Amino acid sequence: RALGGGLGEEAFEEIEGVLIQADLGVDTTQSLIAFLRAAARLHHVGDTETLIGLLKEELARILEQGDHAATWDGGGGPHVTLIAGVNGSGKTTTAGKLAARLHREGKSVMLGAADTFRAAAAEQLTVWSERVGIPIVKHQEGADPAAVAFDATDAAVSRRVDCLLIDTAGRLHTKVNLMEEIRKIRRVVQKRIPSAPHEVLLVLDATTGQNGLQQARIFTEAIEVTGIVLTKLDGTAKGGIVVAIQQELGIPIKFIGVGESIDDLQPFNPREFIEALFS
Amino acid sequence: SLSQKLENAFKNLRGQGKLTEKNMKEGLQLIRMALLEADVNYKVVKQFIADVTEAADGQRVIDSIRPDQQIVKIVHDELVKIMGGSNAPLITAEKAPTIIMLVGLQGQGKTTTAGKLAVHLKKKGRKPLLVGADVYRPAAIRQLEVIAGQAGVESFSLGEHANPVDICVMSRGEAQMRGCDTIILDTAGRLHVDDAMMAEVRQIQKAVTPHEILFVANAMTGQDAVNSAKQFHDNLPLTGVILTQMDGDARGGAAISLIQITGCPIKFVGTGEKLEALDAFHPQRMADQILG
Ligand SMILES: Nc1nc2c(ncn2[C@@H]2O[C@H](COP(=O)(O)OP(=O)(O)OP(=O)(O)O)[C@@H](O)[C@H]2O)c(=O)[nH]1
Ligand SMILES: Nc1nc2c(ncn2[C@@H]2O[C@H](COP(=O)(O)OP(=O)(O)OP(=O)(O)O)[C@@H](O)[C@H]2O)c(=O)[nH]1
Ligand SMILES: [Mg+2]
Ligand SMILES: [Mg+2]
Repeated sequence: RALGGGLGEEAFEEIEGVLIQADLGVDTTQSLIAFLRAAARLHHVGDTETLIGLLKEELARILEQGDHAATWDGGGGPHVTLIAGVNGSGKTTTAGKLAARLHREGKSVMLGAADTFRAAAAEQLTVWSERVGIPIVKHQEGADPAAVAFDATDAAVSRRVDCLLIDTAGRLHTKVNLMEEIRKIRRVVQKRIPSAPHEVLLVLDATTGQNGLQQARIFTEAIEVTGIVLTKLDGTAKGGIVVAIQQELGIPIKFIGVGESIDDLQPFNPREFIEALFS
Repeated sequence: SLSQKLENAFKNLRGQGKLTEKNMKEGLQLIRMALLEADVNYKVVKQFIADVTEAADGQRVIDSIRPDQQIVKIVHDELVKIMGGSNAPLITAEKAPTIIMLVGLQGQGKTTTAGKLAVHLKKKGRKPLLVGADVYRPAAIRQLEVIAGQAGVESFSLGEHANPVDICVMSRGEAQMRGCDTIILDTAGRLHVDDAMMAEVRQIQKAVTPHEILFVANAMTGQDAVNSAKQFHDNLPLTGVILTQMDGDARGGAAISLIQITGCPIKFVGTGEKLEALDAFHPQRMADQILG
């Protein structure tokens, strides 16, 4: 049945298809469609273009909540960022890009290689530290990751570094022992600097589907995630799961990864992100 | 759970005689939602529900089993049918060396899977050569060397200043010299929309004509699986898929997209970070997992 003018059921079906294929998920899509039906009646919407405009406004309202801006003030001491997420999401690359960004802004930066498990993990982060021209704290492969995190935090204090970025090993949120390990890493950092970690970034691959919400839930419950970095947005995946993450957990997206090079990290821009959902 | 919701939706079907599009509507909507929540592609789900409706329409409501169980069985069987064989073996060349090439998007598990395949083949008495053709990712070649050491197999590369095509071409002579009967080419992660990088894999394929080209993808991949699978399928003669991180709790609906779009079977699944964590693909179990 038409809602007046040219608006039929196909308009809502088409929008449903766009949202589902952008990985917003069934629940989020259903609640957005319900909102749109009510809004369309209220505003006597007669065409699809206006309807999509209403949808973009609602998405902006959702995504603009919370604090997107990362602040880098360690309150007198080093500002510490913990970088976590499941395997292969782009943590190490993001650590390197973020280090470069902060360094360019004139801050003194240090990297902590707390992935002591995966083959050549420390070597990979070392290449990034050399690209940026900053110190890195690392141990032997197989060392205790919490020990590296502690030593890096300690070194950041004694060397009066502005920003410390701690890279951790990829871990599936379903692995109880690995989630306990990341909890321990957070604890030892806090032990050395009571206000740290000041930022806990969950690095999420934009190609991830509905499982991304579960990842965010478990990581938040374990280490109090304060922001999301959504990577690989230079591909065709839209990363719509971040809408569900914002709505359910109130965690804002702070940065997006748009490539594999040192400059390919941008602050999150909700309006641009929403436009891309519909492109 | 889905089965509880379906039981509810179908409890008034008893005594109706047969399944019709009308009396199945609510139940099929629940199944549609379950499949979308499991990351099965939107368009695939549309077609799938239409196929199931057709398969079920007119069927007698069997009194011995609950109607919801009857529908679930139809859906489950359709999923298993799509996912095909559970024992698609690795191709072995008539004349050594067999060349296996791993391709896929960034961070999906190619390098680790290369090591797992080497371990798997070594156990079968083969002598694999791991070839580091990723010259872009920092310490990628080093990563493969470490993995080769862990697997107890040979590795080869020309280093990160070389051309990946040359590395792959040279690996054949290297394999012959070292008496290796299988070459596993680890390529760089790449976007399906990166023309230069897609041209590179096409070049490698033309230069060494691998017997096996495996598309490596993460089980948690969402709706985008159809896009990347399509481009890789169009650019390369893929022979199989490896689905990694199956040790997580992703429902894995991307498996359906990958199989349908590539026309290839899932030859292995990755079930952990250790090099032993490579398992056979089980369509029945996968169907259960997708339905949740
Ligand atoms: N195209 C693209 N690739 C990216 C982006 N971010 C990271 N990558 C690539 O993704 C792959 C994995 O990146 P890593 O930084 O090693 O990921 P990780 O999360 O540290 O991986 P693990 O430590 O093994 O869990 C690499 O090939 C990166 O170059 C991005 O924004 N865009
Ligand atoms: N839990 C789990 N982790 C896996 C599995 N396969 C690979 N990984 C992990 O996923 C991450 C990425 O693996 P890589 O082998 O570096 O992925 P890649 O595709 O070679 O990455 P690029 O070369 O950057 O494109 C690493 O942390 C691996 O240990 C798996 O089956 N299960
Ligand atoms: Mg890493
Ligand atoms: Mg690799």
